[in-house]
Amino acid sequence: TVGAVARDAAGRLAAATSTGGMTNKRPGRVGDCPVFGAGTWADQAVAISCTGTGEAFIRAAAAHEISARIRHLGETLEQACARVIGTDVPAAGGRGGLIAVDAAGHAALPFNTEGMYRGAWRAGGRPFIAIHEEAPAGSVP
Amino acid sequence: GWTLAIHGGAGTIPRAALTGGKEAEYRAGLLAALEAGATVLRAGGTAGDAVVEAVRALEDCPLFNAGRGSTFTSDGTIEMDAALMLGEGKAGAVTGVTRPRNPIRAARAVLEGGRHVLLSGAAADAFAAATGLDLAPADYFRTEHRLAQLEAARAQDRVALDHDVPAPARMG
Repeated sequence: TVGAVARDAAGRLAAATSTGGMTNKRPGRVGDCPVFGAGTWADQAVAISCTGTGEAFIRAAAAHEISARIRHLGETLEQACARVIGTDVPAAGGRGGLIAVDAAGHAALPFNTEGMYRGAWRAGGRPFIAIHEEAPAGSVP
Repeated sequence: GWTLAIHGGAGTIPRAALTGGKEAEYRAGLLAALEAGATVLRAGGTAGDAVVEAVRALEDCPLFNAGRGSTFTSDGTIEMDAALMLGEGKAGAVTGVTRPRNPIRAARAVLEGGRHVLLSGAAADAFAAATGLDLAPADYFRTEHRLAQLEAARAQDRVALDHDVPAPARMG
């Protein structure tokens, strides 16, 4: 699964996700990617794209849960992402990771697997690319 | 300023599997996607256009599980899903598509169409064709390494959704 999230210079947020699913999956099986609130979500607070065991991300309403925790509990982006990817998704029987950017332009790239192909870039900065633990799993330099 | 982040999948990624220049190939694919999205944002484009361009680049790279290089179903077919959501509350998605060269552009077409949020299967393929999106034959999406993963899964009689199956076999 691949995905991207962005905050543009005008403050707009967006999330996109695309996938071939799982190897040897049953034809017709749909994972979390096109299920809004599970694998893909964007609102005024945050944009999120997920990757991993799709059924678990659906059960956890993973992407929307992150937004809800930020909006209603006042959690930071990193706190909300850490809770969902570290607790909620595993509790639902899944593994994987996600990328997220909030309204202030903060980014988080957490995962609970051995690695995640990932990258980030901010205006005026340099591109960051990682696969394993080259940088803390939840942060962007 | 703007911020962009991308992912190309998560799972068990043994360092040994990234030898022989493979790691450099993955990093180049990720950088190309960042460049594609950042080019839009640098020019003052929207977050929506940026994420579509970044994902389009990842779909075009056969290393990642989307578009060209997608995983196979148990029937040996390729069925792809894609979704786009904007912070202002607009959304579009497609599931089980087999023909759009870039499924994310089909998702954007659904969003821009405004009448629906999610189209599936043959209807989504037909919508993409009617919208004038680039289509591709089935062979375009197939890669040898994904076929080898399917054959390995079949040989071990793995069921795709068993949670005790190692992630690489399930997710490529």
